[in-house]
Amino acid sequence: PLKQGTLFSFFNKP
Amino acid sequence: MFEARLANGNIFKMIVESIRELVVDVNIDCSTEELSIQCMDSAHVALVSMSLSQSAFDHFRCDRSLSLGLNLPNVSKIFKMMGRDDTMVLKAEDSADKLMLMFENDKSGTIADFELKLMAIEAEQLGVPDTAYKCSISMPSSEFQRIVRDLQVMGDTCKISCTKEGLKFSATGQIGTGNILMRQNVASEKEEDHVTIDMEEPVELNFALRYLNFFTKATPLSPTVILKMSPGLPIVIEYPIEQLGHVKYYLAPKMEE
Repeated sequence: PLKQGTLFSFFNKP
Repeated sequence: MFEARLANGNIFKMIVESIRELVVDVNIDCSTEELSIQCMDSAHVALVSMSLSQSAFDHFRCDRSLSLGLNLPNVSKIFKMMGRDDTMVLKAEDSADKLMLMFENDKSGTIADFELKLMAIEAEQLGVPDTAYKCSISMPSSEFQRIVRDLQVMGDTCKISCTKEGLKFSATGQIGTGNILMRQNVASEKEEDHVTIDMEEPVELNFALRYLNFFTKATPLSPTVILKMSPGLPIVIEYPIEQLGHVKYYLAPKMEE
């Protein structure tokens, strides 16, 4: 099964 | 104060249409350089980044940077009243508590004006790093729209793989599997019909088709769409607006648990 990732795991808060 | 006049007001209407199914409330950031938007959908799965350079405008004045907090369903209702050939004028004071919108049409002699209350929106900003992607594909935006629309009948997830063979879109569901392969194609005289694939290494990622379909609302903005992928990174789906700006979508991939 695939799990939908969120953008927080890839991009940082500036 | 902020004041901007766009002869082809329809561009702005199309930008609003390209975002409104993803986000409800949005800040339009105005600077001396450009109008820009960065926002995420409520599930934090997709990010939209829009830029429209001041050079797109016939007149552009922005004395100090400000954010215009807008409710997109309301903005969309107002833009429904804009004619196809209307010029659009935006105006706001530095206090930015309301936005004036004017739609002018020289041919019919009509001027419509609207005053829209602005909101203070707390937006979560993300730092999107400038990355060199392993695969970059340019293709007709209408073709991309057709593929992600058609594949929805097969399943919810689209596997996008870029290999030497070409760019393959696959979806699997209860009824079976569908694959659509796009090969590099530069045969047409019209550059906008070309499919170009720059691949440094093969990439295969899975994405929610629902989101890919939201992004194709930007199709009227550009004849071409650019897809950028790297292993384990969000895909970038960019619709260039002539030489004047872009709407870019970032979508987090689905990963094995």
